[in-house]
Amino acid sequence: EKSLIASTLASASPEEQKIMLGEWLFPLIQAMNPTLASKITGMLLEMDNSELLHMLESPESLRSKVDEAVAVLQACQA
Amino acid sequence: GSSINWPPEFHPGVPWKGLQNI
Repeated sequence: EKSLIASTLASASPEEQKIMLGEWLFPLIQAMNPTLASKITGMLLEMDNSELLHMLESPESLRSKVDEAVAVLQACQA
Repeated sequence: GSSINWPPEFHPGVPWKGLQNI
């Protein structure tokens, strides 16, 4: 599955790569935080694709980044 | 205060505004 994701990304344009990563990450993030999922996904997509791939492969990594993103968003909205 | 436009929200199936910054 990992190589499929990597090879799929390698054949896509930078714009398509971000969209694909967003489509893959969004349902995972939505399961963790339904309310802020759209903003969290948008925020995480500003990171390098290699980091986003790592998050797709590592639920622990994704969760910690989601927690960070939630903290930043709440600080912005306060 | 004023509304915050960051971060650009991602919605599946919808073009992502954040792409303008790449």
